[in-house]
Amino acid sequence: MNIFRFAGDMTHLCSIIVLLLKIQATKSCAGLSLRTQELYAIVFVSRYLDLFFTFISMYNVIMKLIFISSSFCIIWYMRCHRIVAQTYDREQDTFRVAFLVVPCFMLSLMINHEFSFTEVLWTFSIYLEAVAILPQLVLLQRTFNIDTLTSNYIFLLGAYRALYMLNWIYRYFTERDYSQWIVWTSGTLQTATYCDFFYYYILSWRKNERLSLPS
Amino acid sequence: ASEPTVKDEL
Repeated sequence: MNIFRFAGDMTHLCSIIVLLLKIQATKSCAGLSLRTQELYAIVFVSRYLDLFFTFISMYNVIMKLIFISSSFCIIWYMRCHRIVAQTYDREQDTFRVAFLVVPCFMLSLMINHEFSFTEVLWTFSIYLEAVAILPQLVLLQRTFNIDTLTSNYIFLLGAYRALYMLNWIYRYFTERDYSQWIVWTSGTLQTATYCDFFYYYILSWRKNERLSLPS
Repeated sequence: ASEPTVKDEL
């Protein structure tokens, strides 16, 4: 495992920790999309089904378990926690996730390495992860409500994607026969989506800044 | 479809 891959995993982990800390400290999930969080839970569950079939390393097992359990923990807070659930922007968070899930599933049936149950689900998770941030992006555009911790969460997610791309470049030049076109294509698209996210973040931040100026 | 799949990434 190279330094980019490890740093990418750590920033991904940090993004989740920041999100959970924000929810616990402020007892609020305002500005967060439950739909994006649910898509991430689907991504993790369908990708990490291989926990039952293949063992890669203890590191992989532990990280997979952390990602699955933390995503369900976030969903539990947003749906079920007595105080936090009341702060969820239900009326604004209306993105139709079927428009993402169905095309991703169709695509994974058509473009995959092998037409088997686990392989199709794994491919589906790769495609879905690339677009899972979209409901969050739409919510952000609608509410213009973004606090420091939410922006840190987005920054860390973007950094995780950028580090994974560096990891692919590194592996391509250092390992023989290392090539994974499905992951590279979706991953590049996903990172591009984060650029968009940052653009809207700066836009809303500027807007808030102007609005808060004393008249 | 013949390319090996790398599943050691998260």
